[in-house]
Amino acid sequence: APGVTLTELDRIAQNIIKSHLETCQYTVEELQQLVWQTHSYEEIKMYQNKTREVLWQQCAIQLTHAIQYVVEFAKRITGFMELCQNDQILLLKSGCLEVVLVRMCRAFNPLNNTVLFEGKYGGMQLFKSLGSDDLVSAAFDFAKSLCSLQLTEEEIALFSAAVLISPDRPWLMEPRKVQKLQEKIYFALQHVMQKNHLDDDTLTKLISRIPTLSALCNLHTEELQAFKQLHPETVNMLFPPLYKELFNPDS
Amino acid sequence: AMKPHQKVTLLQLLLDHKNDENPD
Repeated sequence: APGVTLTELDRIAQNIIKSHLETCQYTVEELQQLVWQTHSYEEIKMYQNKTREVLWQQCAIQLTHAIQYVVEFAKRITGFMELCQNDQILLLKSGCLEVVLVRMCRAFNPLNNTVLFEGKYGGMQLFKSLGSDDLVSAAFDFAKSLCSLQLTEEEIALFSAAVLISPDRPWLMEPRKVQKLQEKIYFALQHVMQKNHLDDDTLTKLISRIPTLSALCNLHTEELQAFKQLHPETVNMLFPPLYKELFNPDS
Repeated sequence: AMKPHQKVTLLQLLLDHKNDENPD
């Protein structure tokens, strides 16, 4: 890595890994204990019998909760807090959902295509009432594809940080500073991956998933707009304020 | 054009909040 010492890469990696571990909603051990605890047939039916508005609201609440942990993750990354607050806000606003989706692969079981939702694992059919099959199916496909790379917690942590600290976001005041930090994170990730994977294409494969991540976030925005057109009062009155602030700026 | 984050206040509050505990 040009201009970066191994000691500095280690320091960056350690800080990001610690931040990740301290701000994940579930530890690896907790997830392992839960992985075969799936929602029963009756529970799935109960979710399917909810109205579209109620399930959207429940998902918005869960998503907002996950985002609060991502904000805490960002705050604990040394270089992130050294950026100006304008850029901290822009990076979180544009990247928090992408980080949630990356983190989702930790709580996804690729063996039966289920995801942890409200304490137990459930498949795509659980989210049927959302009326957003394309979005749900794309999110599940993404989680499955990320799982196939068999990333370690260290790698998920560093990749999440690289996704968040992205110089391509519009309106950044100090894009160069963001770029330099992201480069260091990628060097740290590369360093970690060289130790862990026999297949040296893993980082390339991981980076190739980023456009899908961005497309998924756009799809979420489109689905939210479509939902809001039909149920404006649900979004305005019942969705969490942070969710509305992040995804529904016209409200 | 208005910068997209100008209406954001909750994120600012979360960032400013000096809390070493989990968000719960």
